[in-house]
Amino acid sequence: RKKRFLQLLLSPRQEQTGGSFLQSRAFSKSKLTWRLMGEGYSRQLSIEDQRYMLRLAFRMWSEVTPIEFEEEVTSPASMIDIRLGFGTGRHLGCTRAFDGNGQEFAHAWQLGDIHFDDDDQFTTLNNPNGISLLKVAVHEIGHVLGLPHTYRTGSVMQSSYIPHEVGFELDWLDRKAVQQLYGVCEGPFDTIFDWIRKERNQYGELVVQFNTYFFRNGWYWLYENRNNRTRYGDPIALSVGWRGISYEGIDAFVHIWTWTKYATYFFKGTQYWRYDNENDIAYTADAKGKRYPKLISEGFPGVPSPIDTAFYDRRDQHIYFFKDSNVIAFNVNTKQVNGYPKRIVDVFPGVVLDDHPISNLNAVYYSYKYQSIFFFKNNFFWKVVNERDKQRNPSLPYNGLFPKRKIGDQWFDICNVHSSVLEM
Amino acid sequence: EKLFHIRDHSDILSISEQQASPILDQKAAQKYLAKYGWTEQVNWDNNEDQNSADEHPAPKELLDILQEGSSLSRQVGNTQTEPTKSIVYVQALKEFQEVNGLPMTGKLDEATKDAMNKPRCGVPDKKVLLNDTSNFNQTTHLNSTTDNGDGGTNATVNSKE
Repeated sequence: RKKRFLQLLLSPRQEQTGGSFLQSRAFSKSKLTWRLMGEGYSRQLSIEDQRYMLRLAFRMWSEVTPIEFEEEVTSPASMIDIRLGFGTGRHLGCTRAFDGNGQEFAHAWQLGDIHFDDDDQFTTLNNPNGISLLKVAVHEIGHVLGLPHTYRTGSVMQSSYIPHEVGFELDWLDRKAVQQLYGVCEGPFDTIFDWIRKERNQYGELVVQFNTYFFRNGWYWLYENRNNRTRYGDPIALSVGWRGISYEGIDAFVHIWTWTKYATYFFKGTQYWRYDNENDIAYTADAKGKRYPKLISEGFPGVPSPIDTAFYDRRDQHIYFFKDSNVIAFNVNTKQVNGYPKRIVDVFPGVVLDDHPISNLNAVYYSYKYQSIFFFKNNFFWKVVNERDKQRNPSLPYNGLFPKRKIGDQWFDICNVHSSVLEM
Repeated sequence: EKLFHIRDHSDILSISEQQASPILDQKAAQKYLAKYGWTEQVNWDNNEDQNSADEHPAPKELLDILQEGSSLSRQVGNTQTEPTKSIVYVQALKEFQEVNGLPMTGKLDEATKDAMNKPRCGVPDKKVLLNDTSNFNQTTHLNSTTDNGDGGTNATVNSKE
């Protein structure tokens, strides 16, 4: 008891100093190479199955850390960061022998290699018998990255193998543990939006649901707000989930929703598409037969292009287009931009002096979860003052911008993966 | 090619040439605890100078004590004497039992043997990294597996010295 009490007293300081120690035990690169060594193939599974499982295991860590893992098959073995292999007994020049079938199934060396005991029965995803190669690989990669064992229920870093009935994933605490070593994922987004869809529930009632999406380059993530993470297995290529639009570099998504209008648009450069929500594909032509993509200048007269981003404000039924340091409010009913352009800082003033994105926004996003508008630039976001904020503090300026915060502090674990595993 | 007699090769897939020695007695348990760092942190650094617990058998006097069959927990009792190596092993066993949600008896009962015989990772639970010039040691985050109903969010007890 005395020992634990002392540790509790010392723990804040230990964590502070421990952080610097931990930093020295982590890879310093953001891209790591790996290879399943030719002399270390398993006798039990096909080579393709082995490589697929390992590729997936590395991808799972990529999805929660700012590290990309690339399978490298051409460089000399000495240049590979993480080498993997199967062996039995005395194996692969390792000084620690395996013990045969049962008990020890693998081991790994921090910042080093991973060995699997081929006397144990490893299985693939669809086989419930034996030991899941995927789960063991994820565990051992955790060691390579610097994580120790834990006995916390639900952790992938438990020392004993726990069979799982359905697909396992890295839970919140495992993510935070590895992020203590490598930091969180950061980076600008191209556009962020909530996509509304109407569905009938089990009682036949029409309900409106939304999903939150983040776009970056040619990828997108579905963000599960209730779980504070992205959907397992994301990112996905834009071409898979959003058919008919440009497959990278989308500037904006706009959903016009009034009593008489309901339309969604994607913008890129000087062009835009209208999206068919029912069929989940972009329209190829409008009602008059004019093909998409169309020029922004045709569909939205008075709006200069290319734009930085845009969003639709239901409060006043205007689309706000942002370009450089200016904003242009387009009235969807009159199709006019009277009184614009104006400076962003004038229409959306900062609540705190000198805390404002000023220009070249990446994205502007209305969140149904937070019922607020957010401005995004680089790794930061600014929340726009809404009705509730004004009620609490009437001195706040209308459409004011609160001080910036890091995107990763509110939307968690939106991480890139290596392009070679994007299609998995 | 390995010799097989069954069309689907299941005779060579299911029966391995080598079986891991199960943990059945206290001597094996001692080795287990030493191997995975429960009695003393294991030097574990990049596959170099790796000292297997097999190369460091327990002291003879300790083995004699264990083989007599006397319970070390009786010997420990409530005395305030300086810890001996036998106490180290009993404490290690109790610690192992605790984190595995087992009664902390200090005895090698069936449940403890089962826990030791489960498939597990070969990385020690407590290890020291040789190349670290600091005194930083990696230890397992010892968190009881007992479910207290909060979904596994027990406070972490860090057993670092």
